[in-house]
Amino acid sequence: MFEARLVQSVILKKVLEAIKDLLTEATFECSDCGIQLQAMDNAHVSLVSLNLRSDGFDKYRCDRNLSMGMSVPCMSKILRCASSEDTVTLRAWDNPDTIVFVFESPNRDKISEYEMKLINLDQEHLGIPETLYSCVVKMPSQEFARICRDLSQFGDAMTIACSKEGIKFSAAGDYGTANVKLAQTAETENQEEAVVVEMKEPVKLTFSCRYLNSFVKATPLCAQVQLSMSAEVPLVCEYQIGEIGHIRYYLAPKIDD
Amino acid sequence: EVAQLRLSSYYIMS
Repeated sequence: MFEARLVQSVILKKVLEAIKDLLTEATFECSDCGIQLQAMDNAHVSLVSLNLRSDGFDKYRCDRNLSMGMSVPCMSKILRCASSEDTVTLRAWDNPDTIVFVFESPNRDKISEYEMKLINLDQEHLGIPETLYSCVVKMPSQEFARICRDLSQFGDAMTIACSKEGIKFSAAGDYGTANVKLAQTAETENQEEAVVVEMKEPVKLTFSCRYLNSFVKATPLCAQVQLSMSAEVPLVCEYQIGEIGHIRYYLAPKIDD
Repeated sequence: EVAQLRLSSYYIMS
């Protein structure tokens, strides 16, 4: 049997908001360690990697490993039926055809159950090696979301340049150009507002704004976002999910032909 | 001209 309970269903609601732009179907791998998902968008340009550790759940039981293929729009519809203060429990039996979502109101006077059919999916797994990145930037996630939104008005692509001075975002198009520079912040008491650059070598890479604007749907999950970059490898954009895990997005760069 | 690469250019698919 598989059973995972989260007192804060709002976490799962936010996770679905963070993946539904990119994925229509995904296989959730459930094991003793927790719930993992790795899936690419249809164009195979970006990848979502989600990890929810079992010890982050309020109750977690997984008697045998399960791979559950789910429709992301359907799951998203079901989670929209939960109030943010509800507790959510995911439940499935061994060799399941369906998964059940149970939402309980705080005083348990309302219990809602939604059963969703599972789907068989061809699994494509990318082997992503441990990588030491040339630049790792931590910055406020809302600031990153705003920059992606603002610069995407100027062009389809955004160049991110990281140096010891800080990080620069730029876009160019028919209307003109846009540049936003963020300097490293001095030691600040408010870590959520900090911009921190760890740099071994300067990096300059160009990415599709459309995908970046999908990644920033994860902004409500965490006050800070971490961007990891090296020359000629995909960007990693990472958001911590409270004490339970993280979501990482990988994005292949654009290159001059 | 700018080209969009795919992730399979970097990582091995299994």
